[in-house]
Amino acid sequence: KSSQTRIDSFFKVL
Amino acid sequence: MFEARMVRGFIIKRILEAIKDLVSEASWDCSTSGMSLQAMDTSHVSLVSVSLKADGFDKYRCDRNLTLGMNLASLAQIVKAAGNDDVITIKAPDDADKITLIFEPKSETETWEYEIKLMNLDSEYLGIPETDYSVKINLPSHKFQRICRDLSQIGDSVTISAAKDGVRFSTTGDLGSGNVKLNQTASADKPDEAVTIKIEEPIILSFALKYLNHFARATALSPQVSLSLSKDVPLVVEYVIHDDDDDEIGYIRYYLAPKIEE
Repeated sequence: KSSQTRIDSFFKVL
Repeated sequence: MFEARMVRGFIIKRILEAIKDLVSEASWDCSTSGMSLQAMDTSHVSLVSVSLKADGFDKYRCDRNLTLGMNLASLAQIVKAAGNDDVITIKAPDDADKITLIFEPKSETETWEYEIKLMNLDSEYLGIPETDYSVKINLPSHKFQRICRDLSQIGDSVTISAAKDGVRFSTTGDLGSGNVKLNQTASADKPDEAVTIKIEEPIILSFALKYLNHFARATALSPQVSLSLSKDVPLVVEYVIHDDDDDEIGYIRYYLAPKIEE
């Protein structure tokens, strides 16, 4: 079973 | 005063078609160097980044940096009314609460003018670090579109594995499984049809096909697309936009967060 990660967990909010 | 005139107005039409269903509201940042936009989809799984260089316009004037927040679906709906051969001009005064869109059919003595209200958006801006990707694949954009479309008939996600012997896109679902294997093409007779694969390190990563199918709506913007991948980081799907002289005038980049095994 795979789960979807979120894009803002990889890139820092400026 | 901001004014940007694009004789090949279909480029603007195609850009909006490529992002409007992924991102509902976004801000265009306008500066002397050009127009750009960055926005996440509502579920924060993907990010789209668009850039159009000032040089890519036939006329470009930006006296002061501007942020033009708008509903992209409304903008796309209006721009859809422009003909493929129309010249499109975007205009805004410095203290704009709306922009003006002007469509001029080339062979006619008509001018169509629309105004769109602007919005104040508190959008989060993400810093995307420079990354040396382990794998970079260039392939015809229509081929990528077909891979995503056909595999999504079978499953919800695609596993991309790249190793020395080529790249494999595979999926599984209730009715079975499917996979596409791509090898690098030998000749460069038709650069638009070429597949090139650069692998520093083998990778295996999974992504939701729903988003890739959204990204493939940019197919009409470029004959080639590139996929950049590294372990445990978002996939980058890039369509470079060229002018008639084949100079780069901008891009659409989509970033997609990977799926991970639990």
